[in-house]
Amino acid sequence: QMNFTGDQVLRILAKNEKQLSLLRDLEGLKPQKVDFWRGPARPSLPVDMRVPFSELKDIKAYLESHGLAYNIMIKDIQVLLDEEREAMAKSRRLER
Amino acid sequence: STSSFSYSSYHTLEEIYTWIDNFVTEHSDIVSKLQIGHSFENRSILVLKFSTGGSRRPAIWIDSGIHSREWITHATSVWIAKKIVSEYGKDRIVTDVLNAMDIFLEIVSNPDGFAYTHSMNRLWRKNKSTRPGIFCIGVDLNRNWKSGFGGNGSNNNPCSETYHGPSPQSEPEVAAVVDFIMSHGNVKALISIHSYSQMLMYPYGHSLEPVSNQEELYHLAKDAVQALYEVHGIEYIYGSISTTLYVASGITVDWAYDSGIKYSFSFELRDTGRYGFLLPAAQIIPTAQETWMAIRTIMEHTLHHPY
Repeated sequence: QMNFTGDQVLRILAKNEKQLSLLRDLEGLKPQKVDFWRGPARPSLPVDMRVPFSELKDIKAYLESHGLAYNIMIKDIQVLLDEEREAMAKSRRLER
Repeated sequence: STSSFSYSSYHTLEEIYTWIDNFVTEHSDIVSKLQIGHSFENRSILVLKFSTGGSRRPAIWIDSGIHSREWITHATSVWIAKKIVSEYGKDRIVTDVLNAMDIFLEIVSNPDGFAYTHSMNRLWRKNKSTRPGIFCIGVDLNRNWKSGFGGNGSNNNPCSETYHGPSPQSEPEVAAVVDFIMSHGNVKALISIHSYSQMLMYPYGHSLEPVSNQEELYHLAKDAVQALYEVHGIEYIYGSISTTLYVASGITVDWAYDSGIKYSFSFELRDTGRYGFLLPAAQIIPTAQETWMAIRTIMEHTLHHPY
């Protein structure tokens, strides 16, 4: 089972098409550094992207250097995954 | 039996397939299980058929889970299956629909990917196909359909999350649905359930060109979104995929529309902006309840507008 400890989901509100294309540039990086949960679509819609812990510093620096405002939607993905897994195990015990 | 099944929890592929068998056994008068094909890793692709008789009646197709990490979609479909059988004979619309039409429900469109989200990578989106000489695994099944295949909004890089695959319907999970719907020949509505971002959308995704019955689809989406909102106050936006979200090519609903299915819709279920794909199980039932009211609205319209 892949571990996502420290991975975060950042929510970015791009102001304009130029900022959206800066985000699209991230999509093309090889190897892939970010996983878009909500891809860059239009300025009125948020962009959500999962950033591996190892890339967080660089990606946040990239966003800040381009004036892309963001907030942290999920602080540590693995915490939510552990909760989800525990809830499933508990439910399975109850079902049995 | 299905009575001990927790509809407010997430389940594995095996648990859902076992539930399907129990569900069909318990409601064999109105539900049957069809196997329409096998996935790349040779898992069964199952469809529930809800029918009160007749043969090749006009039908409504509903699928979920084409992107495997969107767990809320499978859970919503399981709940909807239960709702259909419990409402038949009670709810006038459901009863009228099932007395005249069949409903096909494919709960797990991407079984390999879904199994993988439980075993190895919770955030896996694609299927699990591999091809000689290609380093990365999987195709985005919602970019592998024949309509607009390979266009903008899909990617020919096999490592991309929106990789469209080597050719249209190259993936067995897509080909199975195409073969089934085309051989049935009388599907009048198709509803493909995704998550997340609270949208109800209709074709086209591959181009900005409006479809011929755009006006009708717009107003039907508006009514469906209103019915959804009235359940728990969740707001959706709606419109064509390319004008509401982004250009996406090779997608299910475009293929359906171009194949003559006038009422083709794609749902993006909750999240209300906190959890994304990791929507807590406590939100399964409220999400299913509101989604059901929107789907019921689409089914009613389809019933009353035969073509």
